[in-house]
Amino acid sequence: AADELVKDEL
Amino acid sequence: MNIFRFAGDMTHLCSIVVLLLKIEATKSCAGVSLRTQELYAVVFVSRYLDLFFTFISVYNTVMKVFFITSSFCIIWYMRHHRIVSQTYDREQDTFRVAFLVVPCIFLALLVNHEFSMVEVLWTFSIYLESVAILPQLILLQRTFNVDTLTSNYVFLLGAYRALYILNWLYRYFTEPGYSQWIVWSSGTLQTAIYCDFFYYYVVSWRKNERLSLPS
Repeated sequence: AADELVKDEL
Repeated sequence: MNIFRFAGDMTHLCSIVVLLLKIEATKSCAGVSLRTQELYAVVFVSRYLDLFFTFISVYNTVMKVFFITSSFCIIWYMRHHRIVSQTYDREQDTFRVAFLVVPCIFLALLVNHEFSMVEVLWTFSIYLESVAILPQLILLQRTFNVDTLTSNYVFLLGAYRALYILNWLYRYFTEPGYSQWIVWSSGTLQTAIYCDFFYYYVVSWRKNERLSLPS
């Protein structure tokens, strides 16, 4: 699921 | 945040600053692809929609706002600045961006982590970023004798991609559960496009050197 993804990168 | 990630972000930021300074100082955007700049604006806007619902850090927010505003600033210069807009290589910058945008839309609809508006747009931005430099690379090959600042811009963008790969490797080995296949594969493609360009760049640079030798 999307919330497991690391999205702190730019 | 590790050193590779930070250095990568800073090179990305520097590349944009170099480009803006070049445009402002020389009052010229010769050799700069407006199509690539517009693609980057699309990339940043579709990816950074999360500015409205997730807060990661002040650093993260500031960088996102910088990338969005600076890309629009470059586009404004190239399209509307009285002097700069006249130096735009309109006839040479002819890459059909639909060939990049349309496949990226379809791929994002097919291959994504979750079928939602925000998630598909995020995935689309990742795919589009990996190929957004192509109009710029083709323009640089066509107008080879442009000032070094334009090549510095492209070089810094390439360095940013290489540092991001080191960042992913570092995070993969240090953070348990860290994995993001879509970003990794697109990022690798993006870096491969740069490597191809650098190969061409070095070859023709050496050829030019040899030709200019006194006989």
